[in-house]
Amino acid sequence: CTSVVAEDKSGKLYHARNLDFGLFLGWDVKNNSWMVTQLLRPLVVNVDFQRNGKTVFVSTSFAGYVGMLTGMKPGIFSLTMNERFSIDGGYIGVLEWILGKRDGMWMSFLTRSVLENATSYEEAKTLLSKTKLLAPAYFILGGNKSEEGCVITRSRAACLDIWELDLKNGTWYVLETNYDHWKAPLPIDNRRDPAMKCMRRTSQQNISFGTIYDMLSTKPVLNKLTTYTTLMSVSDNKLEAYLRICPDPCMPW
Amino acid sequence: QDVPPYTEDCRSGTYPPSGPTFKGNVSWYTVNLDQAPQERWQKLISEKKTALSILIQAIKDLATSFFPSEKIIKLVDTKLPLLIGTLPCPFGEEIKGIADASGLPLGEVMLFNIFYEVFTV
Repeated sequence: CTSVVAEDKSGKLYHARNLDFGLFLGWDVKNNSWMVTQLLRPLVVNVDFQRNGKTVFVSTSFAGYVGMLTGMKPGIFSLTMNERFSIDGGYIGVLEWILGKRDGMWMSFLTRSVLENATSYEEAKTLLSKTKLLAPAYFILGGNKSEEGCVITRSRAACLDIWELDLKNGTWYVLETNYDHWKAPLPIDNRRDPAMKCMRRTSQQNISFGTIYDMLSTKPVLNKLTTYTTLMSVSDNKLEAYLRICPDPCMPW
Repeated sequence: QDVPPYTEDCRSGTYPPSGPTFKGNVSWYTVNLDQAPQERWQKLISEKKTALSILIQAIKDLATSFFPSEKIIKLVDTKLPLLIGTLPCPFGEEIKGIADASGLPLGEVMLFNIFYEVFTV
């Protein structure tokens, strides 16, 4: 996955993501693509969650999946989640759950719960950084005010790092793929540098839905695992999602 | 680049989406949180149950190719539903509603919902 929160010169925040999923889950020889990725595309839906006839939050999700990976609380915050791989992974959390140790939260249930119940960017940040989890994860959170944007790096038990927008020091965007931002990505899976190159080339004054979509459409940021692209603007109350495909030649991840 | 990772120059002018990297728009649905958790997803699932069945069957086929005895599928179908009551509210009830609406075994719908935790290794 690739997620980004960026602030333009007027202080408006944009939040966008490519959702990549299905690595090693079967290769479809006929279509030259990952099987599960291909089968997930028809399940992608935008959902407007309402209470008393009013929108509580909106999301891009998969039919049949009750947790959330991408969503926005209009006027308040936007949230995406990227997978974080670790030896101390979610399978240990699941085993613990089966054995009766149930003090951790399922990752996608936490994001859904935050989207449903948190009432501010700060509250969302606190919940995402402090709640014990069954699996490690990256939470990418955007708000509606200048410098409200961060990447929260989580292990199952602790918050390892919060990387925040910092305009004074030139950090007008934060961009996360599937590696800790303070470490180099795997050389065979470096989507971060091409993505950051495109962000720098675009520059803060030209950032928009269009230019972020351009960045997310550039190979290898766009790859064979990319299922959908979502673009969000909290202040404009806009969420747009598009199904994606990566024609050959294209990286398998 | 003509070799992996096929890195391109930064794209421009791709928005509004069209062309070979655009597969289609995503449809909107409404989920009413005032409804009982078991009923919330019924309309959406009634439209998407075929696609959901195909995906879950593909995952089962994949699992069977690694564990040909089908023991893993039996485990999912018989043991995983026993954990549904341990999931926090309203998620267990919503998953039950999705299994009912789709006609898929509860354990298989539950597996789909905890896929992330299982695949972070």
